[in-house]
Amino acid sequence: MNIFRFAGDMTHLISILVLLLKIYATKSCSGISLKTQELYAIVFVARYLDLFTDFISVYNTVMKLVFIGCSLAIVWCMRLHRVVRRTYNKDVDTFRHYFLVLGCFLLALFVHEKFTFQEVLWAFSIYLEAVAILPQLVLLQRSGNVDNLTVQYVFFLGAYRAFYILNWIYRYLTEPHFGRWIASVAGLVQTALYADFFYYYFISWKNNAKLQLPA
Amino acid sequence: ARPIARHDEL
Repeated sequence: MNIFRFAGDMTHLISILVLLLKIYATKSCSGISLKTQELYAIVFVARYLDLFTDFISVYNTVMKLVFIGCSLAIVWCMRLHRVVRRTYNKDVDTFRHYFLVLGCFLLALFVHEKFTFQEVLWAFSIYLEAVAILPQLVLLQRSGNVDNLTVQYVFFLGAYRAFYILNWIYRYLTEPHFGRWIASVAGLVQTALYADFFYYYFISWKNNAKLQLPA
Repeated sequence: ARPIARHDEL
């Protein structure tokens, strides 16, 4: 474990807690893409299959349970909670995210570390996580300026993978035979997708204005 | 062959 990875995990945890806070405190999920949340639930379930078969550390197991638990709780909240579900605007959350699932699964069938059930699903979860933010970014573009908590959520979510890239560079430099090309390339793509968001986020922060994404 | 590295990251 290195500081970059720990910072990445904590930033990821903060992003999920910010989202839970927003939904719980405002009893509203306006501005949040349910499709992105569903993609993240699939990412965590597909990636943490080894939860009960491969014990790495208490930290690793606890964080996996937290990520799976929170992502499923958010999807449950947005779909079934009697108050929150009414604030979900499905007319603006129209990204065809099932194509993302299919595309990532097909890619995982061809590009993986080993052709086993667990490794193919692991690669699938890595690819899917790289593009899971797309429905949310599209929704942000559509709904113009959104509330701060949603913007913070996307910001922390983007920052976490950027920390992981530093983690992979660090591990590549310090560990022999460390080659996580699948995760590193997908992580670069994932962070690149946030690039324009980060740019407009920084501009709005500098001008102390609300975030305005160009339509 | 290099053993498949365990996925020790989240």
